Amino acid sequence: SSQPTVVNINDLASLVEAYKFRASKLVEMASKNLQAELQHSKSNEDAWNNNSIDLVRASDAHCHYVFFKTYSDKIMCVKHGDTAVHSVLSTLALLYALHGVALNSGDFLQAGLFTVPQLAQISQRLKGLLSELRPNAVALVDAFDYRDEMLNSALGRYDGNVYEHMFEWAKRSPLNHTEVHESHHKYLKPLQSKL
Amino acid sequence: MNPDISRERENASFNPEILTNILDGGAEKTRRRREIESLVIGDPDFQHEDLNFLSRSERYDAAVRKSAQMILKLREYGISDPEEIYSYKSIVKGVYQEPFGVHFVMFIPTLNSQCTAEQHKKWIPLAESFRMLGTYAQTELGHGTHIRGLETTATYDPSTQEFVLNSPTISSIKWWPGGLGKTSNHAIVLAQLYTQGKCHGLHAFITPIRCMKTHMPLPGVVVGDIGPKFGFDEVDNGYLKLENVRIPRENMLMKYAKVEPDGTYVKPPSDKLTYGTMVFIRSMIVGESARALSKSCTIAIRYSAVRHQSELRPGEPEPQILDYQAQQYKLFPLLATAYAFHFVGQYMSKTYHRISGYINQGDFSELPELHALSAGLKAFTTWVANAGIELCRMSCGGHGYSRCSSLPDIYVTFTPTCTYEGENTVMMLQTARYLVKSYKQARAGQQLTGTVSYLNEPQSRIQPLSV
Repeated sequence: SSQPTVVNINDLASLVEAYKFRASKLVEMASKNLQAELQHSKSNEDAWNNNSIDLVRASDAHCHYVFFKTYSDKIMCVKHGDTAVHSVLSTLALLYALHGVALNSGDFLQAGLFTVPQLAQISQRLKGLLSELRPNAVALVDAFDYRDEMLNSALGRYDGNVYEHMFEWAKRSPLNHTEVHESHHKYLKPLQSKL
Repeated sequence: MNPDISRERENASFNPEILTNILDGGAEKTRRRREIESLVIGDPDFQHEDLNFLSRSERYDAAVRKSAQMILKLREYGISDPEEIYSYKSIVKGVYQEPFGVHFVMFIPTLNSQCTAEQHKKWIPLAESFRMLGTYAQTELGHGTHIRGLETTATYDPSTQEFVLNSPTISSIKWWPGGLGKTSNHAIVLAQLYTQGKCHGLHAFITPIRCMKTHMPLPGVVVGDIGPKFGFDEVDNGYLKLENVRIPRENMLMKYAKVEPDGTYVKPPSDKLTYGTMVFIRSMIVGESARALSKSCTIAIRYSAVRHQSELRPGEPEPQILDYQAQQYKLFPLLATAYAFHFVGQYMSKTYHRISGYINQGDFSELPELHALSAGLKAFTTWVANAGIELCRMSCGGHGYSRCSSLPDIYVTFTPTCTYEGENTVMMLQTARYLVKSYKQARAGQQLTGTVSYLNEPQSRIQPLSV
């Protein structure tokens, strides 16, 4: 009885619906294929095995929907807090959703949720979201709040002094404990003397 | 401070501290987490040479020393809240693993959830005082995720009221459990129970494997380390062959299924209860995926802000590689995914605790939903995170290949999550079984609850947006 809902690629709630619809379609398709296989007098086990690709795909779509819905719900909870934080989290969630649509475009096309021209539109929107996120990228990883001692990474240091720490780290390599490694005297010297 | 990274922070449109508080669940939780982290970082007992420069044996030795110190310190500081213990442990471990890991995350939780009150009274103090060092021996050389196919047997002998444990074939030797090789003196062994001439399927048995005084293997027990792996160098993943090992009747975990002294078998209310520990770990892996991916993103994005390469416009200085759209396309969707994983990890943990609370009160109605959800989300997140960590590594060019980037260590430590506690494709098929069953119920007009409730909705309510 309700009117059909239109997918709005800038609206999280609308995209959640699209993910839900995709999951629903893939579960339906896998179930129907399984049923059809059974009607050809195959055993349950054979029918299951012969549809396992569709079944894994349906599970994947279901999980993707649960993920995106939970993510989106969480962002709704942040809504009444800090506006700047809410804005950046919404941009991230939109990127997550549209990137998922782009990667699984076949499913969304098959389900009739998007058209081919719309996919081009999504691709453009994705590029726009990358630019929007660019100034906040470092702050977004800072917010994970991993101390240098936890990351133990010369490349990921908070102070950004990557090359200095890479050089310091390399100097501690056991191969640098002596200026000349013993293998030189054991193997290379005898070899050189023989040639 | 590198000027590029300083500038990045100055240009941000929001205060990261507020977001950190949201991720932690409140400002007070952030404060306490940091306080706990400082306890480890400022502690000279946890300082050691970079593990990358040590041999495997030295790494195991350093890890055992650190784990032992960690247990003493947790007691000394009176840290007992599970979340705080987790925080403390994760900073001690860094990106590596610890030999006592399975004792904490599987052995003690299994005892807690599957012991009778009497068994609880006997075993928990021993496990919590580390006189008992335990592991969880399920997987066998020839059998993994399909646990009904496990071959280890536990045959009840009513004349002595003992179970006789055996590894009847080469493929039945227990293989892979963390800490089994050298560290543990007890194992929860999953074995096919035989009593009164009938097999009753898989059950869990507390099995002593080494003498608690000398730490020597007990008679009939053949135990050792399985050798180097892709990662997990600090952990002694082990093998265990049981040759007519006798254990008392009380060593079977009997909260649900029971064997009476005369050998009569009492069924559990649900077969799935035997796999409760695995469901717990699968639920927690979702949060682990978030941590591994967010660490990798942190490394790759900070490095991309510092690294300059090539030229965007002829004659201009080399730009930060983060300015390249292709680099952004590699990293930003992963950053968004890391945030999604973080929130879903919290959701999964809450869902596990909510439903297991019902189970403890005897309500098993939501057990199939928990089983399917934890299996599917575990597989979904670990596949994505595993590929994501590798993409972060490749986003760091040649330097990502160096162990000093930490990305190789994060990758090899995370990779086994795709296979342990259930191989991912098998997990997805378990979820599919639940989805197909739910779909049939919805078509039959039954009202569904939980994450599958959408299968009740009509499918004609959505249409494409016109361009």
